Amino acid sequence: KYKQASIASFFKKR
Amino acid sequence: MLEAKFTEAGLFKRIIDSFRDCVQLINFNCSEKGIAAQAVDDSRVLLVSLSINVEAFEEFRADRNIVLGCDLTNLSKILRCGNNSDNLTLIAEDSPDSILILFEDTKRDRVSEYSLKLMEIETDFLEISDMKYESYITMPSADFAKTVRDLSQLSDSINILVTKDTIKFAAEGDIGSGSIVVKPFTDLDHPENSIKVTIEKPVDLRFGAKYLNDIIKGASLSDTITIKLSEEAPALFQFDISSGNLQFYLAPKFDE
Repeated sequence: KYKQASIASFFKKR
Repeated sequence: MLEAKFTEAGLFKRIIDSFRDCVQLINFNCSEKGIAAQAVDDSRVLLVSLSINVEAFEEFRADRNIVLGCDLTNLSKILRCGNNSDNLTLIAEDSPDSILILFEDTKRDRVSEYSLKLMEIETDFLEISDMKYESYITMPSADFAKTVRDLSQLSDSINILVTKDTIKFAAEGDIGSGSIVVKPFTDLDHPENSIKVTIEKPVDLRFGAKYLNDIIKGASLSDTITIKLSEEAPALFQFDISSGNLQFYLAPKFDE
């Protein structure tokens, strides 16, 4: 029931 | 042209060994500030960010920005050819197809030279500068590594719970559960053994044990690890080198 978040969803592309 | 000389090849080897298991391809960006690199692991959960500042080198020269796209498996094959105590120099032209890696054993007057073919690696560069955190921990990196190794045996997730005067690591799985509680303390004689906690807000986070096991490979770089945590952001795990650092940003697991 725990979902692993993706790293890219937190940071903006430069 | 790039010319970057490490006094000891062992430092560069340890840096590469710290993240080559979770990242295969990486661009090293060389500039007048030093060498920086960023890469995300295949599962898009862990981001590795490396900065080696000019001061970490015995000699450093980069006339313009140079990108070295490397396959880390191949780079580490060559790095294993040198002795840890050798001088290591990286040499590259302005738009290089390959990089020259030079090992010098100054005591024995022995020089070995390798050339590594470079790759064109297309990646997105992520902006990670403006992160805010709610809890900060500094602790011995060996203690953190053991904690992660021990708790990983129980579960594929590890919880990190930080309150004002306690850090609790916990895991719960099919065979049972375990927890390790550490408290801040100061060792004046050996400051690297101290545990420091600064919190603005308590945090309770869950991380994939697999990724924490990748991160603890950085423990060979530094006696201490700094961990920065926030409920709504990836955690930062940082190992400082003589001048620069290796950072791992790890996305948490969420309760659905």
